[in-house]
Amino acid sequence: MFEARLTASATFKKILDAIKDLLNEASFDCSESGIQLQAMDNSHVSLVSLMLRSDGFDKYRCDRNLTMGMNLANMAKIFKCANNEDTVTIKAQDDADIVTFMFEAKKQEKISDYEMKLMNLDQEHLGIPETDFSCVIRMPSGEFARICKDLAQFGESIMISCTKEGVKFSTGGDIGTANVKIAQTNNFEKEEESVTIEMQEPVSLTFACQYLNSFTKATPLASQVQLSMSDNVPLVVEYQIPDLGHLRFYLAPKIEE
Amino acid sequence: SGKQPTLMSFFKKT
Repeated sequence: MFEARLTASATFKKILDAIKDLLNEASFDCSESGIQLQAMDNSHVSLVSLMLRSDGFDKYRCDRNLTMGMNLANMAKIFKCANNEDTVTIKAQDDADIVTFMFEAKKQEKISDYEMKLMNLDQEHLGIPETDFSCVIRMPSGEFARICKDLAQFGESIMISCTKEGVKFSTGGDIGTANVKIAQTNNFEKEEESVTIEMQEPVSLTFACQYLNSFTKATPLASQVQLSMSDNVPLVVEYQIPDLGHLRFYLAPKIEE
Repeated sequence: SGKQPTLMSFFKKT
C-alpha cells in the first residue's frame, strides 16, 4: 500500500507545470524515504531530478518500493481539477496498474477522486556523481527567469561567467550582443532578494537558452534558485521546495565546434 | 554557437 497526503495540492501543480514541457512521461519512485523522479528530456540534453521527502508530507505510508510510470500531461489534467487549497492524497496498491488522486476541500464540503492508468516506462537512469562545484550562485529565482527570457530574444545560447565580483550572463546574435551583470549583495535582511556567490575558481560555460527557459517554469516553487557550475560539467539549477524537498535540472554545457 | 553534447557524455548509465 502506498499513500501520500499533502495539504497543499498547489505544490504539486507547480511541480507539474515546471516539468511537463521537458518530459512527456516519467516514473515516480516511491520508497520509505519519499518520492523521487529522475528523467531526461527526449533529446537527452537535460535531466529532471525531483525529491520529495516522506517527512514533508502530512501523511506518508509506503509498505513496498513502488515505481509509478505516469503521463505528465494527463496528471496535469487531473491536478487542474483541484483547487490550490485542496488537500491531495495519492494512493496505490502494491501491484497496482492504477493510481488514485483524491482532492478534499478544507471543510470536507467537496471530495473528488480521479483514477489514472499507470504506464510501464523503460527509463534510463544516470549515475550523477557528487561534485565539488567551482562556483555556486544563489539568486532570486524571478531575476534568473527574467534574464533568461530577456537574453533569449538575442541569441540561442547564454554564456554564464562567474567570478568573485559577480555573475555575467551574455549572448549574441544577428541583432547584436546582450550582457547582464549581477553583483553579490549585502542584503542580509531580505534573504530571498540576495545574491550570493561561493567561488573556488572562476567558471565560464555556455548553455542553450531554450532549456534554461524551460527550467525557469519552476520559479513559483521557490524565491531563490541555485546555479552550480564547474568546467566541463553539467550545470545544476536547483529550486528548494520549502519543507518538502527539491527540484533540480541538469544541463550539458555546449562545447566549441 | 557551439555543439550541444548529450548528458551521456558526462554521466554514466546505471
